Amino acid sequence: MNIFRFAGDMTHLISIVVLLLKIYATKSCSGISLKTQELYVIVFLARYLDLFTDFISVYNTVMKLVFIGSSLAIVWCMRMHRAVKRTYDKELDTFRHYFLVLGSFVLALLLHEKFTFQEIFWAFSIYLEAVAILPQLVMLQRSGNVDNLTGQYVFFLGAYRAFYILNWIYRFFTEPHFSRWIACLSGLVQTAFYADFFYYYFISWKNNAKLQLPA
Amino acid sequence: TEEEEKKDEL
Repeated sequence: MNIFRFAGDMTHLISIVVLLLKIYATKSCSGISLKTQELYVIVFLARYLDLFTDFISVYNTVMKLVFIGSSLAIVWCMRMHRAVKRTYDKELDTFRHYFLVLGSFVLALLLHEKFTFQEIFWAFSIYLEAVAILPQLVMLQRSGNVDNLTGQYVFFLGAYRAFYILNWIYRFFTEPHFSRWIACLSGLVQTAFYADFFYYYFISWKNNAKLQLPA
Repeated sequence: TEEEEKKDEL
């Protein structure tokens, strides 16, 4: 494992910690898209089916369980916790995420490495992860004002994607048979979605001002 | 036969 991959995993983990912190400390999930969070649950459950079939390392197994567990906990809080669910901005979270699930699944049936149950679900999870942030980004744009922790959450998620691209570049040049075009192309698309957000994030950081997205 | 590449990323 190279340093970029590790940095990617850590920023991914930090983004989840930031989100859990926001929900637990403020007992509020305002500004957070439940639809994006539900998509992440589907992404992790579909991708980590290999928990039952392949063992790669203790690190991988633990991280997979943490991602599945934390995403389930977040959705549970937003749907079931009495105080938290009252703060959910349902009227701002109207993205029709079922289309993303359907589209990703159809794409996985067409584009995959092998036509097996596990490989189809793996490709599906990759495509779905690429678009899963969209409901959240649309919600941020609609609400305009982004609170600090929500901004940090999306920033760390974007950083995770950026580090994974550096990791692939590194692996491409250091490993003889590195080819995984499905993951790399989807990863590029996914990272591109964050470009706009990053632009405004850095402007607000430079001006030491609150993060605001144009309507 | 080529050994299958394990999906070692998260």
